[in-house]
Amino acid sequence: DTGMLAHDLPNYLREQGGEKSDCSLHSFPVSFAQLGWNPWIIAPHRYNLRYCKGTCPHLLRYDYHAPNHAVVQSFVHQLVDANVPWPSRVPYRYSPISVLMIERSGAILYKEYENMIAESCTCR
Amino acid sequence: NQSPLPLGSLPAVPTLPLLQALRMRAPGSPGWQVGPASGQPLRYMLNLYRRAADREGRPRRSRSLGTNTIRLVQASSHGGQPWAGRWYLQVLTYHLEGQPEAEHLLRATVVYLPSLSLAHGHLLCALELVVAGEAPRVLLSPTARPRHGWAEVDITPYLALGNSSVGSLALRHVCVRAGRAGGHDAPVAPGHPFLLLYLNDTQAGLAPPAAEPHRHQC
Repeated sequence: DTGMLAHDLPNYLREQGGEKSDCSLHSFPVSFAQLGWNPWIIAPHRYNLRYCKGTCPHLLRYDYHAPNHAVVQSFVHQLVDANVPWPSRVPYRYSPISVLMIERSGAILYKEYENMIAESCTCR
Repeated sequence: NQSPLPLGSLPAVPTLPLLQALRMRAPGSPGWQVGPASGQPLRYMLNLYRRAADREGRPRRSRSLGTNTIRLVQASSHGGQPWAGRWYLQVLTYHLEGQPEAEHLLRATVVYLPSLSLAHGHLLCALELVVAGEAPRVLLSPTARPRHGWAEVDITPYLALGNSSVGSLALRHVCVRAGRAGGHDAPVAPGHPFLLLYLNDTQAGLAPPAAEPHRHQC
């Protein structure tokens, strides 16, 4: 009964720690040496990957940019079959990084790679 | 004390597209022809990189290079003894085949040092394009003011844009030593000019985009 749900919304929000907090986005500086790629990646030595972590709230409000599919899946998990997994927190927007690398031919390559840093999270 | 598994019996590890893409570029893999880059070309690209991106690799929007890929190609072969008295003449070949299809050429330039200070006097240099069957053609003068001494000459028209059959490019690097002849010190050879290919990579992701994976119902 959506009336009940709307009535119960404040509890839901309180339960989820009130305002939407994007503390789900975590910093993670990683070096290409740690990945074993430094023999051919000259620069940068490291970059901040950033990643999404945490559970998705019970009520995927509009500002989570969650697709309708995730909203329905969260209801299915709660009301129909708990074997259907709860939506996961994943990156929503990304940004590129530029890399300087050496190719096997000995050429030196400057390249901008898309989608290398997570800038915000959503639930999917 | 188990004998190591013969390679043939190891399970074929499904290589992730990303690792596949990186392995194609990895040094040490078969086909690794030339040792790591060094000297002037590497310094030039490091300066270009520092202008284009911050310490964490984030592209500086204010300094966009106007493209997402720039490849520096070094001369892969050059003629014999270059010096004759004051004159230096070197024929340089640049191999261009094997460019990834997804990378579309926007512009091509050759970068060289028009003049080099020596202990006694200095070296003045020019470039000639060697076109098969024709007398060498002097390239136009540098298209931009030399930056840190480096001059860049646009050679895009010579690469017959869109004609992917251009396998290699030949240049003649001509220099003359000006000023008092030095003592008996060995003449200083100028660094070899190198090509810069400004490309638009239409697949700027790391991994070559596999076609939409056809997944069976689990």
